[in-house]
Amino acid sequence: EEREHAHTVEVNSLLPATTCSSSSSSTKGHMSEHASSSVLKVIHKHGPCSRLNKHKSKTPTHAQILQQDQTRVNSIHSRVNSKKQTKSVDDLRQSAATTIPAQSGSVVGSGNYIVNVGLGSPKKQLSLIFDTGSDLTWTQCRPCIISCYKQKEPIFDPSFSASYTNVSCTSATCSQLTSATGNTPGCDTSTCIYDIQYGDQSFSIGYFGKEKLSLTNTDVFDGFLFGCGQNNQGLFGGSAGLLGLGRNPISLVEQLAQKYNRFFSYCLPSTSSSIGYLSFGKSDGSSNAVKFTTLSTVSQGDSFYGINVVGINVGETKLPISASVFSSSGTIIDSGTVITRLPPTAYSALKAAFRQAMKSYPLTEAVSILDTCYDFSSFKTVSYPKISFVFDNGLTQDLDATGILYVVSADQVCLAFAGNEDDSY
Amino acid sequence: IGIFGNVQQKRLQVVYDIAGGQIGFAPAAC
Repeated sequence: EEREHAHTVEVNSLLPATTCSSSSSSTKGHMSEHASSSVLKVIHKHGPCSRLNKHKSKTPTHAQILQQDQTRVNSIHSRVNSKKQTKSVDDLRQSAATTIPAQSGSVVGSGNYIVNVGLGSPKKQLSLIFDTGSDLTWTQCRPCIISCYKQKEPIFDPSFSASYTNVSCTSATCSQLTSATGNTPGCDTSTCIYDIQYGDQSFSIGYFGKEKLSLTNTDVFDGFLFGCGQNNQGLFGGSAGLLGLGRNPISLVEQLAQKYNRFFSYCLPSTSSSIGYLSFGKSDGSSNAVKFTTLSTVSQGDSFYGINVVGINVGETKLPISASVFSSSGTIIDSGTVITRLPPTAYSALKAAFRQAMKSYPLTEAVSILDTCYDFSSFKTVSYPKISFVFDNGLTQDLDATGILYVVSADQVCLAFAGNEDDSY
Repeated sequence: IGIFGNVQQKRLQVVYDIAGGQIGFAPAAC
């Protein structure tokens, strides 16, 4: 009974290996199964599989990762809330004097999963953070007229690509940038200029261009709309930019809808030393183990993917949280936010149930936004309760054993959830 | 708003079937 509702693991297995375990068999199996669709490897930006983190010093501390995560969450909240007050673009045009709120889009720094794609002809490989919480795909571009941050791969130079073209200011795709970035596009020598600001003062500004995108050797797309960044600053951790997978027409998912019919899936690797995948298109053998729930829209944030949480189970206990707590705040699923945020009522119920189940382990000090941390250093194995989410239309999804704890070290292992400030947030 | 973050998504196959209006999950996919 106990085993049924708890995970028992070796404390050592909680700690990420220092070497990259090349794609695990299941991923390989998955990769081959997806012959008909295109599959990219997903790696953790700060792990030993990433070519970006050769400079150990570059890896942020856990406190920094968690702090960046909070900044991202604040910016998502402000995007969702600001949508309530946002005037239509026409209003803004009419009241030219109105200060257009700098769209605090999503914060990239904390997003820590990257994929490698090819751009241009001949194609240049670039590591981009993939982000279901934002729409515009961009990368840094030579000649970096204003500024480029340090990135691992050579910075893309459109002047050496036979297939690069600028988007003109008068084209309809140029005006689409307003909804994708929250900022009205600029114009420079008749070339459309994009401007995307992120919540942590990161930003990318540059030419809006069209280029050949190679997702894999065989999946190549001409005329892919992306941002060629001439002024880029921020916490992008050595990656070359961002792959936007949100719901706006400018998102990669929408631009490649013809081929992939707005269908994509991913698996995020369990440790920073293992490999996952991001695949586009419905694969013929798509595992029928997949259980579905409703994809809903977030009224104030139409770029986000909404899901309806109705309850949470800890061990064999259904938490005493009324479904209205979840429905009044709504929930989005975001590959770029690290720690799940819950309405405070829900978080305090989860925290109480988890602490009750873990009362035989010593609590230790909190780290950043995580307030339920344990010292496992004197244990060889530990047991902790399973956690599952109940979504609408009756789907109950168990989290993986690795999806419950955030491991700073063996003596600081934390419950990987945090509460929002206010249920109505 | 609540956010289902990437720690909780670990090792799950997360499927976005936008045309079908659904999000899916499958366990132990990588």
